[in-house]
Amino acid sequence: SLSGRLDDIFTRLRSRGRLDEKQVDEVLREIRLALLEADVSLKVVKAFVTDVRERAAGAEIHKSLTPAQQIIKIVNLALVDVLGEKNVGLRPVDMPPRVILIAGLQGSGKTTASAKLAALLKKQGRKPLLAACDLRRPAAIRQLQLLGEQAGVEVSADVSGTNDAVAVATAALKHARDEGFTDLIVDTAGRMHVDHELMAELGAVEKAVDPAETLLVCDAMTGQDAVNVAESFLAEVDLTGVILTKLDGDARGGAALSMAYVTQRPIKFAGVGEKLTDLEPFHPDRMASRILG
Amino acid sequence: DALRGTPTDETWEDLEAVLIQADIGVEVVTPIVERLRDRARTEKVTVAGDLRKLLAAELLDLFDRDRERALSFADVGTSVWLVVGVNGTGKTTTIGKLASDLKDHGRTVSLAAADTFRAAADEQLGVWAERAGAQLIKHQPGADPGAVAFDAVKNARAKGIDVLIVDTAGRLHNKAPLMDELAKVRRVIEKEGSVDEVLLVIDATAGQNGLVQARQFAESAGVTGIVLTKLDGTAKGGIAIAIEETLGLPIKLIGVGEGIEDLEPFVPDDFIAALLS
Ligand SMILES: Nc1nc2c(ncn2[C@@H]2O[C@H](COP(=O)(O)OP(=O)(O)OP(=O)(O)O)[C@@H](O)[C@H]2O)c(=O)[nH]1
Ligand SMILES: Nc1nc2c(ncn2[C@@H]2O[C@H](COP(=O)(O)OP(=O)(O)OP(=O)(O)O)[C@@H](O)[C@H]2O)c(=O)[nH]1
Ligand SMILES: [Mg+2]
Ligand SMILES: [Mg+2]
Repeated sequence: SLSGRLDDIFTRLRSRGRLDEKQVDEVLREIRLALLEADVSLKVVKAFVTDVRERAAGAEIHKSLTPAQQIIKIVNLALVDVLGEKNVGLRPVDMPPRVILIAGLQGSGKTTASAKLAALLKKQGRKPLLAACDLRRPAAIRQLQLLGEQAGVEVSADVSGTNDAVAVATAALKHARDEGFTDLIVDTAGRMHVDHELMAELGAVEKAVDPAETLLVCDAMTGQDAVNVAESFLAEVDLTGVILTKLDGDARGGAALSMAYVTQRPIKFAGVGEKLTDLEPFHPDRMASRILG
Repeated sequence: DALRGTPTDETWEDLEAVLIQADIGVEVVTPIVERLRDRARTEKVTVAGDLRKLLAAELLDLFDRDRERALSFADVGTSVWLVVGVNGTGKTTTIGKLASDLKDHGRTVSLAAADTFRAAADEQLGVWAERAGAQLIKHQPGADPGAVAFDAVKNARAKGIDVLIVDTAGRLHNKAPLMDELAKVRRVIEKEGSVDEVLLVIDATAGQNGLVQARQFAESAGVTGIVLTKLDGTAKGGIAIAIEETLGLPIKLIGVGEGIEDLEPFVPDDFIAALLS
């Protein structure tokens, strides 16, 4: 374990009240290794380790903690700082409906997350509307309709075979306004951040519905590519937050740190299963210990 | 570019970065770079461009060139392929692509909708069956996946269908009941004859967890080949190297898009060239 490896370093380099440079160097090598093994993107690891070095250099050794515990505490605090606060909810709006745009790579869990959010809002006594704006994937509309039925939430859909996502989103927004829905959750097709046409489509949908929230849905098992995805989506739409899915798996989840670092946006929710109730507020402290292993 | 001019300390750092960023995994990368430094010393490499050739050769060495990468067919009767993997990796889409390819080669295909759990899973497979000209076998939502698979195998053998491909629900490998269910689906199919291929579908964007997935699925379902999907993004899928080297499981196919034609055989040389590009 990381704490075990750090203990070994401090046993070998006996400390005298302050952490010296040699200790910090060896320790930072172990931290770097742990973060890479946890799938944190390399450039984020480098920036993060630099930050930890500044915090650790010359830090006083506390009497009640071993040097290894001290370092872990410093790293943990630094991680939680980047991962953000917990329980950052959805932004309120002055005029309903509050529009929430859901975006991300193929298979990341957007459609499921959209329905989970709708179920959550309904539980809070609100009146959400789902919009089926994935006009590409076979049976995507049907998938959202079935999930909407399960959640007891209406789904605005166009089954004519159109591929005009902007039109479908616009129609859903009109329906939401006309019928007094409090929230409109717009599910979109999975897309590669390097697909210019599809990224432009996402930008167009965002422009058409002017969301209060644009949430990037990211699979917790994502590796080094997290940085590329975060940068590209941030360049195309006004991201306001991240949903990290499949945290009920055993991936270390370093993508959380990469996403938080690059987007500088809060991770608002964690997907922890396939049921509509499997959506939790994100806990940065739990994520920090999970990443450190 | 890490590989221009004379190799310096920075060259080695940049090279290590390329490999790590490809998701090969720092544990696998470190010995590769060490071996490469030794070779560069003994072979007196003074041009970084030659380093690239040496690195490509090192990486290629990690792939067993004699490994069987073709898909397995039964000697007689219906071939049965089982497709497995964690949620959202591209199993159902890959099956559609496979069915179409088989059809193009004059084989009859049947698809079994044994994902009886996820919303609209059978409808999704149904669209692919239609596109590929394949028959679809499905039960009602919530049915026992083993029952669907069994029904599909009996049906396919009775009709003399060339290939039956069984779609299964996405499942996380750390969920024991779901992995037990998968093992049971395989046993049920084997009551009626051989399972000729168990394809594990892995998302190229996966980090080190991809190796854990491969290990667990191999243990529970007996994997015979891997499909690495979504290589049309920026992820390099370097976890494939760790999987081949550590587990000896062959990468057989790659997914390069959402269209029916977007499935290609896995070619180690091409994969490595793309990884280093
Ligand atoms: N275990 C688990 N599975 C999840 C979670 N979120 C989504 N899934 C599953 O992941 C798979 C993909 O989910 P979808 O909601 O279809 O993903 P998507 O992003 O909408 O996919 P595309 O629209 O094709 O891009 C499904 O099998 C879901 O049930 C989660 O938090 N945990
Ligand atoms: N860009 C790209 N997208 C792909 C590829 N393969 C699959 N997809 C997409 O990934 C998403 C998920 O594909 P599915 O076939 O539903 O994945 P699955 O593994 O069957 O998902 P579950 O059954 O929910 O576990 C869909 O949007 C597919 O179009 C690929 O090679 N490239
Ligand atoms: Mg979807
Ligand atoms: Mg599927």
